[in-house]
Amino acid sequence: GRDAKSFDYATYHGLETLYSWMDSMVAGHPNLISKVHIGSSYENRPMYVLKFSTGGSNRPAIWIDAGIHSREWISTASAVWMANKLATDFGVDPSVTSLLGQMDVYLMIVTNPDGYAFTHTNNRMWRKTRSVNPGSTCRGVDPNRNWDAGFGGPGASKNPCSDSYHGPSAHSAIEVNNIVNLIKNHGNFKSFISIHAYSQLLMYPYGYICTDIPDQAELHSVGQGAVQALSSLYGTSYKVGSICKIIYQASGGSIDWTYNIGIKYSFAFELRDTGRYGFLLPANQIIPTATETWLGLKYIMEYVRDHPY
Amino acid sequence: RKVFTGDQVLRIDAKSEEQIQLLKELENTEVLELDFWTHPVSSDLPVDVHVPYVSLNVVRRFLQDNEIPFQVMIEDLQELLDKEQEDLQHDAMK
Repeated sequence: GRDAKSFDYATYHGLETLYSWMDSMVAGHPNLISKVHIGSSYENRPMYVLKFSTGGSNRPAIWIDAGIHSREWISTASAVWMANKLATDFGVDPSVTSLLGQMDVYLMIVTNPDGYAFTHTNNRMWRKTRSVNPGSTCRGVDPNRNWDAGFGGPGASKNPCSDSYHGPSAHSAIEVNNIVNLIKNHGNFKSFISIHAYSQLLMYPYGYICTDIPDQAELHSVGQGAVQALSSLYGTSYKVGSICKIIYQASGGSIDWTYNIGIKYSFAFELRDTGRYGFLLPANQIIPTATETWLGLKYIMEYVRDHPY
Repeated sequence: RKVFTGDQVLRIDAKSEEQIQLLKELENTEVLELDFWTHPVSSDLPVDVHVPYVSLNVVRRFLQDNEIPFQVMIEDLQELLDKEQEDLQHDAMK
């Protein structure tokens, strides 16, 4: 199942298979896709980003990540399918071709590799990283509470045994710091989209405070357009809003940090469902979930392409 | 591999701010080892919580005594995970 064409996109895969699949995607699309090694995880697993680029230098770029909470397998599986969709639509779909003619897309399939491997071998419910917390028997930091945006505030725990433990300091989780360094060094990202599960929500900043961002009206409008596109396929209903207002105050989140450093089009997806399986979606829902999510993601990417800033 | 035999996931529909506060107290009761998949924030949003088998009676009793409506979202978590593994193996064979 290593060759991208024969790869089974309708099932969940272990980390090693996904990393082999990445190599086959690069081999299958040598003029479009490269694999960027952005650093290593706490347990020294490589962290890879698939870079979709048709050339140029330091072009405006869009970032998409999945699997930052390792037990949310549907986010990683959807990202795998969407990576293949992006590659196979290039040169076929005029909108995708136009997008990649002007911008680069960085797609991180497994953002928390240690946690992901651990869910496949030891504990399916594991959500955090696997770092050792000095002075505690509990391991791991919640990688979506460790960003330098309201760090340590409400909605994150200082208890290492909590699933929302924010870690000893902002960007202390090496997995987070690797992404921070890439984003900062690149300096020309225009959109940052993080994919989670579940609850069928499309959210924008802020999470750490319930104050509206300056671009709230625009991002809300983009979000509504995206969920309209998403819902057009199967009628899956999504809500749109800021993290703080639509679910709860959560400090140290990635899209708050990216918005605060100037990446205006920062969003977070919470994929389906609404209370049957939670994040444990059966494999037969991978492709329907990925297909509808792609429509929403594509809407956002087209908007970003058409609204340079 | 950790197993979750007999564990359940409950979907709780709090009807008031007072019930939300009660659920927050439950969330802070570490000895029950509850895993909140969605958190108690407002009565507009459901609260989904993974309850270990050993804590089931206590939690059910707490919800009933406080008349907080709930339903069982996942009857036996391990059964669902076993099915997931079965599907993985089947697909890998394929």
